[in-house]
Amino acid sequence: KKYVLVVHGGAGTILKKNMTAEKEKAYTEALTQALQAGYNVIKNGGASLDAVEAAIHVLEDNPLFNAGKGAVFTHDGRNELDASIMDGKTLKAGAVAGVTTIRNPITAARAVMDRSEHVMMVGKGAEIFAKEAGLTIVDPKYFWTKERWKGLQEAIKEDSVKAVLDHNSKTTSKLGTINRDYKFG
Amino acid sequence: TVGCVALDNAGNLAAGTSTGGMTNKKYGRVGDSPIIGAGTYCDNRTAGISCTGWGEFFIRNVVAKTICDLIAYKGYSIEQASKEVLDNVGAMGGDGGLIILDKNGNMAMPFNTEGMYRGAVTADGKIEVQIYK
Repeated sequence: KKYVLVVHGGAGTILKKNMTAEKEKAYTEALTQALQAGYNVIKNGGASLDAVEAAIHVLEDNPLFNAGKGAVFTHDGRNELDASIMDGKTLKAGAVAGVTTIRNPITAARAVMDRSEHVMMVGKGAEIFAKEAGLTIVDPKYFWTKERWKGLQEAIKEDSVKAVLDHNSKTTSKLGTINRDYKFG
Repeated sequence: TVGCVALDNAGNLAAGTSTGGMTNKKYGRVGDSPIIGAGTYCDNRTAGISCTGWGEFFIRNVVAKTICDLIAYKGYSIEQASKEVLDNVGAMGGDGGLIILDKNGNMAMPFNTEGMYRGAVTADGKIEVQIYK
């Protein structure tokens, strides 16, 4: 078999016993859509970079996945998005990190690769570049979803319990949080 | 986190990764997804890779580039190279997965967590999607 396109939608504590039939169907359909979108580009003689962008757009726009709409929340209730892309032919690459207003971060990464001298841009600067490059800029509220907001509240609650436990323990707890069960959104 | 690797009719590979990061993260923490060489790497001579996992460990292990180096310098297959590097991540206490595709259309989707949302399509359009181990 010769494969021409592969996708993932995140790894983590994904167990059949926790999954409802409709959720499983929704994930399967979304991944199938992404594969079809990318394959259509390849089948029509398009470039692999365009196929990658087309497939990831489908996943960024679907709130089921922790990317674009449906991204998880930071501690202070914001969606900070990251993305990167790389061309196997020229070894050119582009990346953005910590952006909050760019609807499709993978397209911003592509613009950094194709339309700047740089490889990586972060935060406000990356957002200004994306706007000047004519990308779709949205209000940060566009990324909000109830399920992820709930996930944040649960993580903060878990955090405060841990903080109390840490407070009593001898070892000094490190700053920052790693929520094991939420880390893949 | 989501990702894609593609191989076009001209034989060129491309790889991309996009993420919302980690729930409840603070201090502007950034994971491996936007780091070229860690969460994403692509070279026609070896393979295209996109990762998802505990970012800190994927950065420290420079996962995507190391897999390409094992293929380029030690002649590993994509399965061998991916397994060795993912095992190193696991040995340090990290977990996650990745997708890899090479210029001959060989593909692998390894992971060391309970599951990974993943799928692939062949040159003749056959689609396969998996979720659990």
